[in-house]
Amino acid sequence: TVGCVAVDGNGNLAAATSTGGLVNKMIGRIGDTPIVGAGTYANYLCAISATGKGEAIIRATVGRDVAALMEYKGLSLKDAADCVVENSPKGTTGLVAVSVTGEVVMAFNTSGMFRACAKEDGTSEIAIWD
Amino acid sequence: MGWAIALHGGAGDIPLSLPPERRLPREETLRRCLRIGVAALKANRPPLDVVELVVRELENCPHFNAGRGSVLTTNATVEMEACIMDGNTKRCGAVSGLSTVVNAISLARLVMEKTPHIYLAFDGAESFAREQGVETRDASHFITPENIERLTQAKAANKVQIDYTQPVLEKTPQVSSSNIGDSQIG
Repeated sequence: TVGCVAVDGNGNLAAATSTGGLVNKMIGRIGDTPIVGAGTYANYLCAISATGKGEAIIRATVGRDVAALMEYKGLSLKDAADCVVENSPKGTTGLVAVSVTGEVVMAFNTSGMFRACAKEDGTSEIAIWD
Repeated sequence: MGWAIALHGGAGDIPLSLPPERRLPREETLRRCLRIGVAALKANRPPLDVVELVVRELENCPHFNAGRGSVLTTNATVEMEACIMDGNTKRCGAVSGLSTVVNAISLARLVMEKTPHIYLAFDGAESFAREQGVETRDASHFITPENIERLTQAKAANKVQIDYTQPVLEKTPQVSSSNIGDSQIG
């Protein structure tokens, strides 16, 4: 699975995810990626692209949960994302997310996630493991 | 506030022993795609364009599980899926069950922009692709030798695998996943 989230200097947000799914999956199996609110989600507060085990991410409604915690509880992107990832079954979930205020989170409860990010203030990261 | 971007190439049990010849091309693709996304944001392109552009690049890279390099179904075919969403309007588009569309993310965007729907799948999605004239290729374009091998491993282990999880082969003694190397199993 691959994904990207972005926010511009005016606070416009977008998310995109694409995948081939699971190796040896049944014909017709749908994962989390195309399920809005699970593998991919964006609203006026944040944008999220998730990856991992689709069935777990759908059950956890990962994308929408992160946004809802920000929307209804006023959590920061980092607190919301950490809460959702920590509460997903271990080894099943990773996500990248940005917020309207330019926060970036790359959280995962697997052993690794191929990831990269950059911000206008010049900070950037490319990593696989913790 | 300022702009920001983040991208991923999949998560899972990625072994620390991933050999350089498998790790470096992936890191290089992440670096190249990050550069493309940053340049687009600096050029004031809308985030919807930016995320589509970056995901297209990642789809075209055979080292990641999307587009070329998609993992295989139990029938050794590809069924690709994608989704795109605009935060301000909550407009979104999704597709599933694609086997010939080179860039699934762009078809997802066309679903968002050219149809009253959100999600098209399988035959419907494929015929929409023809109608829209997006680039399509023979299914073999997406299949790599590595993924054929991974399917073989997964079948031997009688497992369905998530991204990068190592199959533990039934017939062999329990082998720590970190010893099997990269799997990009999806």
